[in-house]
Amino acid sequence: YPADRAAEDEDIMELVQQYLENYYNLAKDTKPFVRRREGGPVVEKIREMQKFLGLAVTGKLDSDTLEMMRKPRCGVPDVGE
Amino acid sequence: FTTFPGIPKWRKTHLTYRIMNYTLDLPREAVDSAIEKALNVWKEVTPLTFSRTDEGEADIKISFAVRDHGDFSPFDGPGNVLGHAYPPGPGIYGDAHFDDDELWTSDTSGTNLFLVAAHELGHSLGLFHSADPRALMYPVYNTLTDLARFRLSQDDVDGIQSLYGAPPVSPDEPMAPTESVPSGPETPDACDPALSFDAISTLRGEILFFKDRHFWRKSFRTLEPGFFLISSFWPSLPSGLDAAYEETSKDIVFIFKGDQFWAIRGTEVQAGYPKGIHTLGFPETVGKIDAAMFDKEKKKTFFFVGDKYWRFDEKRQSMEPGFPKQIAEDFPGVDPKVDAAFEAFGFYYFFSGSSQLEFDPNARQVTHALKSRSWLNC
Repeated sequence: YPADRAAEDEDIMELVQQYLENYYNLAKDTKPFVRRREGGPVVEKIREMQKFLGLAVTGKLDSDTLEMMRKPRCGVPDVGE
Repeated sequence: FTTFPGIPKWRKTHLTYRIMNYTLDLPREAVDSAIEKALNVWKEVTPLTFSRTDEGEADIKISFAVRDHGDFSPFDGPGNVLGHAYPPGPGIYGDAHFDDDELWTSDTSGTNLFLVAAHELGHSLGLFHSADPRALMYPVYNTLTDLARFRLSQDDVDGIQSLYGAPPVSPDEPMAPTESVPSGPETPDACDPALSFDAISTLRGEILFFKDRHFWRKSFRTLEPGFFLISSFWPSLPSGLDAAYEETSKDIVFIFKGDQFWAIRGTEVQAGYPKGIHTLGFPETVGKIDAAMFDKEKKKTFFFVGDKYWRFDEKRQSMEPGFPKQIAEDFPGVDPKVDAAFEAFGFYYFFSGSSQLEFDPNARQVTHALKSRSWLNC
């Protein structure tokens, strides 16, 4: 089970990293996201995304946030150049 | 709403578009129609007009592609990214790309092409994403959108009008505001429960309700309808009309009285009119028509005479064979005689005396019964 859990975590971190890079201008060389870290650029971007998409701004990857990130959407970024 | 950094926008109001290729998920006509309808969404609230070209360069080039398709944003297979578009500008700018790994549909059984195209073309015109979940420009696709009653949100309208303003009300625009006619004993009362209409037509996103010498003009941007003399906009037209309809893809309103009809574009009555209604293919036994309605999806016009109706193919410019038919046969619940009719939001609205019926052509049934005056905000 732990092994599967680690793999699932890996997928989620990949999803989050991609999403924030594609749509919220997260710099591509940002250190891989660690779920447990409270602060840092990735958590800030998660807050920014949650605010833009009308979610509870927690900075955490709650189920609503993950669900929203898996929904079909437009490929144009939400912020930035 | 947001606009792209630097606020790029088109420096002209007439734009060309070209559909470069087609998805195999839909008939070509369905793609053509979805794109035209998506552009009309923005046309109705701005001075912008669009014309399609099938060769050479165009301001907005529309294409379907999968995975890497020559720009810096490869698509990602089924789901997730549905499409993307570029802000106004030369070359690839203004273009809209759709991921052909999605299943494109005309309804919501798959990914609705009209809805995604209206969003992506919002980008082609200069809108970035909106944080308002009700807005068309919200980045996440809303599978629950009621297509039959699709409307831009106020946020979308505010956004696009921050770039291009509202539709012009210049003198050559048909609805330059002349003073509204004060109501009085000799003028019809919008709130008369017995109010009926001679003819009704859409006109560039508004609805015109004709009655005797006057008409009400209902815009979706204002609550109160304007009330005007027909002669204040079209001096050469008669009053007491029989029927009217707008052929939206030609930007022409056809006006019928007796055995004649006129064509108007804006305030201009087109040369060569009036013509005889029999030139449309009516038999000599028909001396006048009661009502006319154009279905912009089908590009067909329905003419109602007594308890029968004819259907006219606007593409072929000819009356369709197999008509007339009984109205009751194809519009169950709609009683003859029809005074006036028009199509809006995918529904047909039939007026007879002081009563109005909303008819769903897909379900082929009456969905609402209303007072004829219901659109006049009584």
